[in-house]
Amino acid sequence: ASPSSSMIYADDKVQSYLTKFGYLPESNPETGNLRTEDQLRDAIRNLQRFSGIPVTGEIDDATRKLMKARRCGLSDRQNPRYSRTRRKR
Amino acid sequence: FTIHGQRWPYRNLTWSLRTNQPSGLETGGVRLELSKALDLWARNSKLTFQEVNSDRADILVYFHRGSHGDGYPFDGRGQILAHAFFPGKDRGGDAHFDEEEIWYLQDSSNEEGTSLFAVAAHEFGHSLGLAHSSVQGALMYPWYQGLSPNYELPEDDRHGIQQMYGAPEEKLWGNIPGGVFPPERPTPPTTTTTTTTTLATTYRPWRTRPTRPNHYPDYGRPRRPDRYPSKPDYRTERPDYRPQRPHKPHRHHTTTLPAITTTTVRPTISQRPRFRWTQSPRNDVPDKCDTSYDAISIIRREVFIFKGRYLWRIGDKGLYEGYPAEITRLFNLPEDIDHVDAVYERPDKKIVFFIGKKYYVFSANNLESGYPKPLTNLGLPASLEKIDGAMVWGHNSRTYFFSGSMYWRFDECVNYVELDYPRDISSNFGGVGNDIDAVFQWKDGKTYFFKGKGFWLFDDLRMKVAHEKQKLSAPFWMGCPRK
Repeated sequence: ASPSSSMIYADDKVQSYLTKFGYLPESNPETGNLRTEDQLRDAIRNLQRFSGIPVTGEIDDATRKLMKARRCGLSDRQNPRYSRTRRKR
Repeated sequence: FTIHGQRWPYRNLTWSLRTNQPSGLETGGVRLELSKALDLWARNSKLTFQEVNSDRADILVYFHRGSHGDGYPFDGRGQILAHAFFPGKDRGGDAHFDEEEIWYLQDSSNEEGTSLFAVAAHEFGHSLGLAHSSVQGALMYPWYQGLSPNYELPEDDRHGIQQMYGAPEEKLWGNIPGGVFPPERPTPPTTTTTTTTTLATTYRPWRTRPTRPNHYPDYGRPRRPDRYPSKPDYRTERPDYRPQRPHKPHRHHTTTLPAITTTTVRPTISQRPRFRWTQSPRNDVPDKCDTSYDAISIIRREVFIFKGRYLWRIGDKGLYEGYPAEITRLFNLPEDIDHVDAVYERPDKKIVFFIGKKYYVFSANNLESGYPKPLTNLGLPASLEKIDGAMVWGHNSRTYFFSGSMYWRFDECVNYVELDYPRDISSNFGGVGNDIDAVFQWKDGKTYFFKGKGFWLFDDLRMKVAHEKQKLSAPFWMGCPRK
């Protein structure tokens, strides 16, 4: 992140949500909890863009509300975990 | 809309509700809602849906609560309502609904809660091959929106389904790109079935269900060669149709998985004296309050803890009486085995034992033919002397093997370890250290590592142990006094 940008804090619940629904890569947990600020901000932006709420890159009220909303358990991004199809590496 | 990439190879699909009185709702009403939800898709495509009473239907519908065996636990009331699997083998097409939601049927007066019709219509979209859409108002938009009773499929979803399966003959909506759409599944040839009482040990693909009274139409449709591979063997019958033979293996049809009970021990050892668990010719019975564990795993929703030649079982009501028992009393392993290194239940419910450089695969209590096999068959190195632990990680439902200072991720689909492995345990599973004794995912979906007489709860998100200091196993798992 640029020095001027404010740090974003995403607690476990937020990170878990972003991972669960395909906005943060699933492989991340295995390589450590070393997500960068940019990665988190991008994930939030993508979530906001996909859901149609204002894209701020921040965990604002609309985003919090969205994350509490009832929803389907499948990932929003193409994610092989619900598929048995092999994918080209 | 987004098409996941898989679609059914035929257009006439079958479905079946496999839960009785889900969420306390009347089963007929639930079936009606599900039927209406599927009809929404049928009206807008060449697809047809037939309800059957079979666990071999294309789309199996379940109501589950919490962890339910697919690695994607429900979260109680609110937020996650349901999930479904894209077309494919195994669970492909199946839809799971959170039983703890307050579901309402369209015709009910109480409309507080979540519309089963709305959620089912969405989930069946996944069952047919559609992924989530970012279009607000689309049925495949991931967040719950509710539906009006006379809901019509939005344009976005209509385009999606018609791209995969074609538009219905009488209704052509918009300019859908032409394509080769799946054919009708051919009607099965007329087959004369012979009723027999002989115990068969092989799967009967053409079996019919002549004697079970039910509210479903007859289902004699066999699994066709042109469809996805058969549903796996572990699928069980509707509990209300299960013959009342709880203490015998279901031997005439191996697609029903018997529970692991002491009375389903392989027939070949029936000549032995009746089991007297606490008496052993050898004085090597471990002390449950003062021991390490060789392996630990959840098998059929019970915790099995292995030590030396013995095992304990922990069910919902705690540690079973009469244990520890010799492992070979329950599992058809060689008589001379003196320990197991690791055990885990595969996603297809088969049980894998690792002993030294070999592994054994069991279907319930019965060793599958061709086993044991060498670890190298799984892609593990020939130099590996043993596996320390095996688990299906709740965080991503992938299988992991641990040995010494290394671990491997295992691809269950191809039955081989993944590329890029092994990796160093310490770099990725912080605080666990090398040479673990056992690891497993408990019913709470969390991961527990065992070493010596203690264990660590593992924080899956932070990728390190939740407590650096080990906790004693005996008080926690065996109910022993703390001192």
